[in-house]
Amino acid sequence: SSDPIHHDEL
Amino acid sequence: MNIFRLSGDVCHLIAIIILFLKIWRSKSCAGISGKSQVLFALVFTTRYLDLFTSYISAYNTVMKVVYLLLAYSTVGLIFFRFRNSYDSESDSFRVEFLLVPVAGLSFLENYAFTPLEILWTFSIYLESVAILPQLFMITKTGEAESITAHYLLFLGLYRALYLANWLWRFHTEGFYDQIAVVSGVVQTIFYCDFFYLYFTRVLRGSGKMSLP
Repeated sequence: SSDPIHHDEL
Repeated sequence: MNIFRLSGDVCHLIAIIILFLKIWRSKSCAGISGKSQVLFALVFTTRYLDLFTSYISAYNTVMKVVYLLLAYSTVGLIFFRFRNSYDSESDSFRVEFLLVPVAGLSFLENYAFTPLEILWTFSIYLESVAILPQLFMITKTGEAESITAHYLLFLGLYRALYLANWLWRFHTEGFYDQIAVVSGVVQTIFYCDFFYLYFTRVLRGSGKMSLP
C-alpha cells in the first residue's frame, strides 16, 4: 500500500 | 517488495545473527554495547506491535518474530548469561539523552495521534540513534574486533539499502514515507565515518579496527 500509515515494511 | 528492500532485510538479519553468534560462541560480550542492544529490542517491540493487529504477509510476520527473538536473546546473553564479560564501564552513553528527544519528537511529528502510530514513529526515530552507544563505546575503547566491525557493516548497509528501496518505490509507485526516509538518512549518516574506517582498515586485514 502507498499510504504511510499502513506500514508494510520491516 | 523489491531487491533493495529484500537485500536490506537480509543484511539486517545477517548483522543480528553475526552479533548473536559472536557472543554465543565466544561466550563473551566484551566490546559490545548492551545499551544499543536494549534500544534495538525496544525499537522492534514498539514497531512490531502490529503483529497482533494486521497481517501483511508470511514473510513480514516471520521476519518480525525472528528479529524480536534474536534481539531479546542477545540482550539476555549480554545482561544475564555472560553478564560478567559486559563492560559497563565503557558502555557509558547516556541513553536518556536519546530516549527523551525521540519520545518527544514522536508526539510532535507523526502521521496520526494514535498509540500504535506514535509507537511506530518512536521506533523509527529511536532506530536512527540506537547505534550511538555502540559507536561511542568503540571510540572510547579505541578499537573493535573485526567481527564487531562486520556486524556494524551489515547493520549500516541494511538501512542504506532501504534508502535505495524508498527511491525505487517513489519512482515506481509514488510511495514516500517522509518520517522513515528522513530517519533512515540520519541513521545511515552516523555510519559513514565507520564505513570509511571499515574499508580503509578492517579490509586491510589488520585484525582489529583501531580508531585514530
